[in-house]
Amino acid sequence: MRSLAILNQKGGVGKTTTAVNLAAALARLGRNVLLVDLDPQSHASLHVGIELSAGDASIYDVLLHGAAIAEAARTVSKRLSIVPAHIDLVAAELELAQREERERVLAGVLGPYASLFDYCIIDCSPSLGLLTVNALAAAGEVLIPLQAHFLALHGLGRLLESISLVRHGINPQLRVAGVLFCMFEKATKLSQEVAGDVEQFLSAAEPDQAWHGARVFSTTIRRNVKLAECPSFGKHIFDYAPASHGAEDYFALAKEIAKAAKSI
Amino acid sequence: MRSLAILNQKGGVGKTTTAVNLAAALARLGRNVLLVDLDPQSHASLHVGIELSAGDASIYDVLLHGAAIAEAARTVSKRLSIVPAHIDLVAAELELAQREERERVLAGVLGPYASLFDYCIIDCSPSLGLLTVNALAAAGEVLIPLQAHFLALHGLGRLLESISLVRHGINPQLRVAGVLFCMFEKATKLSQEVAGDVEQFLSAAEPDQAWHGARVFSTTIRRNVKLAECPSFGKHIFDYAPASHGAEDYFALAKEIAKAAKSI
Ligand SMILES: Nc1ncnc2c1ncn2[C@@H]1O[C@H](COP(=O)(O)OP(=O)(O)OP(=O)(O)O)[C@@H](O)[C@H]1O
Ligand SMILES: Nc1ncnc2c1ncn2[C@@H]1O[C@H](COP(=O)(O)OP(=O)(O)OP(=O)(O)O)[C@@H](O)[C@H]1O
Ligand SMILES: [Mg+2]
Ligand SMILES: [Mg+2]
Repeated sequence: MRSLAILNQKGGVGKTTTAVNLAAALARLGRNVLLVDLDPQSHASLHVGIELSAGDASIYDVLLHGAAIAEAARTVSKRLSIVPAHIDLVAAELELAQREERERVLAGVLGPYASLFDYCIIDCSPSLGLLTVNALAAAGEVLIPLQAHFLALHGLGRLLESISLVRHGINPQLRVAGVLFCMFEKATKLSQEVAGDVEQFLSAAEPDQAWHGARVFSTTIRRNVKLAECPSFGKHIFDYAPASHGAEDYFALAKEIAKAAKSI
Repeated sequence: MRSLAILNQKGGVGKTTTAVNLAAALARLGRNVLLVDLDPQSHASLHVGIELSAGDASIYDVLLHGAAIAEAARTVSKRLSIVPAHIDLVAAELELAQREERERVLAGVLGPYASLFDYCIIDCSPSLGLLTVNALAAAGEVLIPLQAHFLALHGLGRLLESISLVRHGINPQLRVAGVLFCMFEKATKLSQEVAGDVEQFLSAAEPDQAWHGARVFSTTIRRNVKLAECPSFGKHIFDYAPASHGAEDYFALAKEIAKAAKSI
């Protein structure tokens, strides 16, 4: 199983939109996919039409109350399941901090399921706390959604440092799969400049840095209102607007990622 | 002095863009304005071209090491000053938690300056932690930037609940000035639907709720690439592109807010 953490501590850059639609695209390519909602906002769950009531099993119960993933997981569409979240996940960071091996709790619960799925996609919250560290310890790769704006670029260095720390201290396999430009408006000068800056920054990486070898994905996700509309119908883009630019772009991304697997 | 906290725990909705450009617009209207950067990301500081080195006085020193606001504040343009932030502000939440009256530390340091400025605009981080509670305790009003998207709408209820808690427990004067639609694309169905939902939600408020009487501002901020470009030049929109839609919209917002003052 390949597992990707979808992460950027800058808010509103397209993490959830990427996690849900990339997972759905990989399922359309015939892969078995598990989507994990690790954000207390529970937006990935909401995006696919799941709003848990207090009694339902969630990722919180899997991490801290011994519930099996099989118990909490729900089918979203063919070959695509989700382990949903609930706002009570906010309490998880404090409770995880009391545990032995507190960074590896998610890795521990995902381990037994590695042979059941081809991909595990983890949607992270816009922070670098213990939940996110759990995602980085469990994942083999990090996909970094980025908006091609100056303010969004500014935090990238700090994000890559944090990924490096986890790689050196907790998960030596961790590598950066790449940077994905979201809500990309190719025509603006700003987008071209930021994309150029990021390419240059990544190609200058030293061999011991976690982002050595990482690239900007050749697929970019264009701004497309259908991607912003589909969560209000509880659907991913392929069930809502399969002929849209949004569906095209996420399908192309899934193909690019699936192809890269062959060379790992 | 009127003080407004610019707040929404959903990330990337336009808080910093609003804090900086509204502050600049109020200064252009002849008001004396103090902008406070209360986000460890320090994006408001970056937006106006300030990147502190470790030795410089910042909001962190003002809150926790007895530095005077006058010492840390810097002039941005005529009648506009900023108390900048630095990434070390991340540590502030833990240190504030040890203090007596830990929610009112910001209110305490701002108090003596109330007669020097007409407006204080506080840029908050995308979270509801102790720094944000300090902003809500110090401010008289909250301005909520919102993107007219489904996922952004979903957290609004929780945000209003948190504001209510602070109003009942810490700051009885606190009220919601209004909801501001940012990156607004009037032509899309989604924007119209979300705007309608929010109007309806606000007008149904009970008298004891903090958002009773709050409205959606009649000014909306259109998506405008100049607003995303100006931070890379360390400038607010009036110094970068004074004839742009972005400048027009934030100037209109400042007039709408200044006018509302008369009726308070
Ligand atoms: N390519 C796109 N085109 C148009 N809208 C988009 C696109 N990608 C994301 N959006 C919208 O932009 C907003 C932010 O995206 P999203 O919520 O996925 O970001 P996020 O990084 O997960 O945010 P958070 O930091 O709060 O978790 C959402 O309302 C989403 O619907
Ligand atoms: N009206 C607008 N038109 C175009 N771009 C905008 C507009 N408002 C904000 N932006 C851009 O969108 C991105 C998000 O805005 P901003 O950083 O102000 O949001 P924020 O809520 O402060 O984010 P955070 O939650 O990280 O603090 C920034 O890159 C900004 O330049
Ligand atoms: Mg998200
Ligand atoms: Mg901000």
